[in-house]
Amino acid sequence: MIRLENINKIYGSNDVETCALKNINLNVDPGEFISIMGPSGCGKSTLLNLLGMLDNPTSGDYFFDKQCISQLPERKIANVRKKNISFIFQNYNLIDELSVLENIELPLLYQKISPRQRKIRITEVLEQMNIAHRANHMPQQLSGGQQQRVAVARALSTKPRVILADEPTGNLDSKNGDNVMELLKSLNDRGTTILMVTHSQYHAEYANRIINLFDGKIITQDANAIV
Amino acid sequence: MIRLENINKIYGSNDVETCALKNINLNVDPGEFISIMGPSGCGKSTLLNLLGMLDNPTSGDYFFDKQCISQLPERKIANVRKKNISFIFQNYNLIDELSVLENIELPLLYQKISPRQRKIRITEVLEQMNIAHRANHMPQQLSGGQQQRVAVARALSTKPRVILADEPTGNLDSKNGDNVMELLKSLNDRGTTILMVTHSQYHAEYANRIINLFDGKIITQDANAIV
Ligand SMILES: Nc1ncnc2c1ncn2[C@@H]1O[C@H](COP(=O)(O)OP(=O)(O)OP(=O)(O)O)[C@@H](O)[C@H]1O
Ligand SMILES: Nc1ncnc2c1ncn2[C@@H]1O[C@H](COP(=O)(O)OP(=O)(O)OP(=O)(O)O)[C@@H](O)[C@H]1O
Ligand SMILES: [Mg+2]
Ligand SMILES: [Mg+2]
Repeated sequence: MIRLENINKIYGSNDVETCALKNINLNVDPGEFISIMGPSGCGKSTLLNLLGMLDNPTSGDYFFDKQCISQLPERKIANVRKKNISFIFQNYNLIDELSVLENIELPLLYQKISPRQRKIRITEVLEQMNIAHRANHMPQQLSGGQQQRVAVARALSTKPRVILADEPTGNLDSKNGDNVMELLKSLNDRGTTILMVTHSQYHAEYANRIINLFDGKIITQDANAIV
Repeated sequence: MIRLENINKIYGSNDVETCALKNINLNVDPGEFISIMGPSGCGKSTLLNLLGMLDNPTSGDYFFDKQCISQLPERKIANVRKKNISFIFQNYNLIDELSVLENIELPLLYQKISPRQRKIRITEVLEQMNIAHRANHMPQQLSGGQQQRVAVARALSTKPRVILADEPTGNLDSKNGDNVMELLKSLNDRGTTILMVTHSQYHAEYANRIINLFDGKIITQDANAIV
């Protein structure tokens, strides 16, 4: 479903070149749940951004459903992304001018579902994430963990084919964190492909494959191994 | 050194009143290292903001060095805060228009130390936090964990009397996270008072006292107890 071939990503700035990803080769089958781990700064978010078509590799090819993404014009890439992929960003990326409810509703507006269906779906995720009591608040009026839970709710609401989650439990206590993991697990049981960056060995083990990054390279890929 | 008496904090917005803190009583002696734990949304950041004089309680009194802060004019409160307290914010609060080095240097500019001394101090914390190679980058060019480490470096640089740390390791892998805890521990050994919010039981135990918050109230306070 997803194939990366010889992917490299170089950031250039201030005369300093950073090789964030080096010669990445990766295959993802539909329905997989993959954890991506590695030290701070080793390239995890960069990899997720490339997988999510939010950024382009410096070299190498990206195939999604056998279609070579790197060759498509921007507008077509955006379409493929909108139809297939949902994100949980490391810094949440909530829109400050929209309420919690409006933030969650936004990706649903792009889908062909009735307003009634949309309302049902939003109510469902608000309750799953225990933030129904914050529905009309603005992001700046929420605690850090509540903001994270809104970001998760927004990604879950569209029941996407692929979820890319960048540290979805970093600011959550164990009970809320486990709740997020259970929701991701149950989505995966019903077919959603999930790639999740995490620093928690415990949460990483919800996946069926763990990929370890170090200094921009994949150093190990283990099926359900403890690394 | 720090005393909170019957502190309450109510946020009012959109016809919804949130009692974020209820009847908080707390004593902090110089040189203590206190961990504050509790579920998402229970009032930890609110408590830290009040302790850091970044916000005012709805009712109750705050004594710092036996001086009643609640009675002082804003300008005097700001002076007490600047002289005594450093912050590690849950969302880092780095200034996007300043480089890493300039962000760390900022609180040092308010101190009466020579430019040479400032340079020595900045170099020291950049190396302690393993981000010297990012000194001239802008915050948006850093990974999530690197941003967090800049926020920590900025707080450590002034060698303050009090450090208020809101989840200082939330986005860090275990090696970087333990490094931050070791640095906090060694500052505490040399007299810095530390209050730290954390979701990690493991990091919480670096402290000599653990305070548990729930729904805006302090429910237990244990000296080095596993709760
Ligand atoms: N500006 C605000 N207006 C209204 N309510 C607020 C505001 N700031 C915080 N709150 C609410 O006050 C409560 C406590 O928030 P606080 O940020 O202290 O929680 P927390 O314990 O730090 O949570 P987390 O672990 O998720 O960071 C939450 O229910 C939050 O929604
Ligand atoms: N826009 C940019 N310009 C320059 N360098 C960048 C940029 N974005 C990221 N980098 C660098 O690329 C490297 C990888 O960053 P990335 O965000 O992928 O790390 P990460 O593994 O997600 O780290 P963390 O666990 O701290 O979130 C880091 O060294 C970072 O400083
Ligand atoms: Mg990252
Ligand atoms: Mg908080």
